[in-house]
Amino acid sequence: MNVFRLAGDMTHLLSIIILLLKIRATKSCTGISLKTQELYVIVFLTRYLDLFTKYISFYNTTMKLVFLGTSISIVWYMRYHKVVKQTYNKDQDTFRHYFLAIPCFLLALLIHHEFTVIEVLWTFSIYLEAVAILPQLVLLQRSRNIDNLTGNYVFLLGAYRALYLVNWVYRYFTENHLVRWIPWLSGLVQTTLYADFFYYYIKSWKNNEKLQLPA
Amino acid sequence: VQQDAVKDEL
Repeated sequence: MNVFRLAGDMTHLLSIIILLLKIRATKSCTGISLKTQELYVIVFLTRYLDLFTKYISFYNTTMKLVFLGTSISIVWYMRYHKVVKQTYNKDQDTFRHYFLAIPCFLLALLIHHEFTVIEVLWTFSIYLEAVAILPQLVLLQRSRNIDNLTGNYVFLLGAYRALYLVNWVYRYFTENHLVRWIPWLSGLVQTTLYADFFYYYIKSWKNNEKLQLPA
Repeated sequence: VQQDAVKDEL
């Protein structure tokens, strides 16, 4: 474990906590894409299949359970909670997320490290996570005013994978030049997708104005 | 062994 990865995990955890707090405190999920949240549940389920078969550390197991639990509860709130589900922007959150999942799965069948169920599904989760934010970014462009919590949520979500990129650079130089193209390239794509959001988020923060994404 | 190193990440 290095400081970059720990910072990344904490940033990721914080983003999810902020989203849960927003939903529980305001009893509203306005501006949040259910499609993206569902994709994250799939990402965690397919990535943590070895949760009960491989014990790495207390930290690793705990964080996996926290990520699975929180992401599933967010989807539950948005789908079934009587008050929250009324605030879901159903008619604006129209991104066909299956168009994202299916190519990722096909790509995982083609490009992986070894052809086993666990490894192919793990690879699928890496590819899927890279594009899972797209429905959320599209929804942000459609919703006129973005509330601060939602903006902070998306910013921290993008920042966590950027910190993971730094972690991979650090590990490359400190762990006999271990090369891991699949997470590296996917992480690069994932972080790049946030580029224009980062630009507008930082601009709105500097000029102390409301966050607005150009349509 | 290469891939195992990755699996210690979240």
